[in-house]
Parts: sequence; structure tokens; C-alpha cells
Amino acid sequence: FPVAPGTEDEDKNTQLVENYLRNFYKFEPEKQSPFKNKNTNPLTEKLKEMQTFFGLKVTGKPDVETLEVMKMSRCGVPDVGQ
Amino acid sequence: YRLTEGNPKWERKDLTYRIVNYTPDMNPADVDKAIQNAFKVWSDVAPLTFKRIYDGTADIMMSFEIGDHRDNSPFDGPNGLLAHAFQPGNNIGGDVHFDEAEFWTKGSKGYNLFFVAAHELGHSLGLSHSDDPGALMYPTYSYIEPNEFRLPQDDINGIQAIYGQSDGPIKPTGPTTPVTCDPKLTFDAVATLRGELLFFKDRYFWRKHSQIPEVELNFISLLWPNLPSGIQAAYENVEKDHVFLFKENKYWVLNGYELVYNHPKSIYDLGFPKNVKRINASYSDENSGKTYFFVGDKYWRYDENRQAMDQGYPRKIIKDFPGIGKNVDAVFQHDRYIYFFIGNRQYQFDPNVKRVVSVMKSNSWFNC
Repeated sequence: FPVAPGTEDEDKNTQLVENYLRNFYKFEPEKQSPFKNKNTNPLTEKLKEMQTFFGLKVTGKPDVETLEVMKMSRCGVPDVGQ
Repeated sequence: YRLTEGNPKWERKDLTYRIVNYTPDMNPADVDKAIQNAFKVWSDVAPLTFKRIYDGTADIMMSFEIGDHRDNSPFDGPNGLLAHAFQPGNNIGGDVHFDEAEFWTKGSKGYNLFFVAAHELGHSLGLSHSDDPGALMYPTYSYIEPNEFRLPQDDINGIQAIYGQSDGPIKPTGPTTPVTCDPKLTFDAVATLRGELLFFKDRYFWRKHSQIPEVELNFISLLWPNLPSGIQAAYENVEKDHVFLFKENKYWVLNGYELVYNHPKSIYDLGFPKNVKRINASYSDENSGKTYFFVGDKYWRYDENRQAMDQGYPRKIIKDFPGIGKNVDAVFQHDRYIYFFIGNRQYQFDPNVKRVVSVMKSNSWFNC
């Protein structure tokens, strides 16, 4: 089947967001407990943390501004913890 | 500022560093200078000394590395990750690695080694990333003219929280990031640009669109690496789709967001006498094609069609703009009003009745 337009970009963005949060915000999806409250999405929570840090609108979604910041050149040291 | 988790710090104040290798992008002497200046940023404000050694193991080992360099933090090729550093400690502790896949420079092209080194050394000394967008320890890269660089106050507070104040008799202070809703906020210049408002202050500018409630604070260098900080006056010529930006006796021209010329022009080409050293504020009336330049307590009028100053100027500001004294910080025209900024106040002036009709806070456009 042909790939629907935009799907490739969306996949790239999802990958970007996950890698970014993994590198700089201790996002570890594989370590999430299956018994955790299903109402809170760990990725959304980490995105909110990142958006708060950068003074962005806190939406918990990878909106245009958030993706722009994630694409900026930066220091490789995590923003939280070590 | 934020300290590294667990508050690691060096117990000694006399530290050593070694430049292990060089990037082929730069002259080795320029690398040495950039690194030396980066250390000086911190030794100027904290009781720390850094001595360069050429052999053996230094406290802070600085090297250019590529891809996976076996420290569990691989680099990713051009752009993205630029460098990283390790918190104070033995062995790899304190070490700084630069991604060799980047193009390193001493200027504004590529990535400026001095800034990146100074930022990474902040980590080597125990600082984590700051959420102050003006701080050196903010995680994203932005360029500032190295000669204009002064360590921001946020970083000074951070390093002094770890090591105390510097031993020198003068206690250094640094610039602070402007706060959008600060009631004492003042501006250097204001201009319209294709329906947006640009408010300039130090090395920052705010973008505001009348239809969008949010306001955006950016570094001037983010959009225009060749522009200086501290723009003193600005105006838009809607007809030509140009924005003119002034600092001291020079001006730059934007077409949309692009710089029209790489080099600034002289204000004397516009017809100012040599005793005018800078322009405080300016706006252009798109209906009449006249541009107004405010200098001290006088103003000049420039005819955009004839491209010459009008005769009979300068005139006293107070004579033709009653209620507006001297030293206008910024001015722009919007709809039928002229908005003058003086200190933390903004005067809405109606040119038809020639009087101030309203006085507001300078940042009233920011929906604070």
C-alpha cells in the first residue's frame, strides 16, 4: 500500500520527540509499569516538563514551537539530573 | 540557574586543563585563545584559577571527538548535539568533548568555539542547564558577538553559589534577561514589520502579532547573526517593504526577515549633520511618506520619495508633539496614532488633534 501523505513526517517527528525526551528528560518508555495509571501518558508528562523548562505553551503535545526547539542545536548534557 | 544534581564541585580552587587535540576547522592559536577566554569567563567571577598543562592528565581534558567516542554519549554528526561535559570529579570528571563533525569558528559562521567551550565549562564546574533563555547555561546555541559578551547575572549567581565570590576587589555583575511583564520594562526601539510589532531590548526582541495573544522573546542573533545588540531606533517603510535598524551612526536594512546588505550604511548618507552621533527613535508615516527621526529634544523629517531631509529641521519635539519631552526611547505608528515610549511609559499621541490621548505601561501590547 502507498504511504499516506504526511505519515512519513509524522513518524520522523515521533522519533525526534522520543529520542529528544530520552536524551534530555530521562524518558524511558520501556521501564513504565503496566499497572501505572492509564490516564497519565508518560510521554505527555515529559513533554510538559520540557515545554515548561523552555517557557513554551504547556500543551503536552509536540506542536510546531516544541518541535522547533527540539530541532535546535544544543549541548548534549541532559536538562534534568545526570 | 540550576546546580548539577548532588551538588558536585571541585575541592581545589587551582585547576588544570589540557587541550588534547585540535579541530582542523580553526587555526590552533585561535582554538587556544577561544579556550583560554572561555576559562576566563568563569575565573573572572569565581575564586578559581585555571592553569594550562601540555602533558599528562589535567583536571579538565578538552578534546574534539567524532561519533561514538566510548564515553556512552555518542555524537550525532553535524548540528544537533554540539558538545558535552562531565560534572566535577576524577578521571573523566570535568572533561569537555566537542563534536568534530561541527564546523567550529572564532566568529559567527558555524559554531563559535568560545561560547560552546564557556557553556561546557559551566558543567565541568558543577552547573546544570538554566531555564533563563539569556543565560550562558541555557541548553540551546545562540550566537553573540564575542567582544560584546558579558557573563549573564544568572550564571554569575550560579557559579558563586558553588564557589563563592571572586577574590578581586570589584564584584562583577552581568546582564539580566528582560522579563516580558516587568512593570519597569523599557525598550530600545520598536518597529512594525509586515503587520507584526518588533520590540528591541539589549540583545533580545519580542515579536507580537495583533491577532495572536502570545508574544515571543528571541535573541536578535537568532534571526540576524550580523546585527549588533542594542538597536537604538527602527522603522518600517511599508511602501518599499523595508525595515531600517539603527545603532550609533550606522543603519541596517531588512526586507522581510532578510538583511538587504551585509554591511551597515552611514546615517550621514541620509543627510544628518556630523554632530548627530545616534538616533533615539524613528517612525515612518506611510500616508505622507515622511519619516521622523528623534534625537535628544529635537526631531528631523525625511522625505522617503525625494530621499532627502526636509528643509527647516531639526525642530523641537515639544513644539510639534506637545506632551512628549526629550529622549524618546522608541516610537511607532499604528492605525491613526503614534506611540511614544519614554522609560516604562507609553504615550498614545493623536497627530490630528496634536495631543497625548492616553498614557499606558510600556509593555501594554504584551497582554500582561
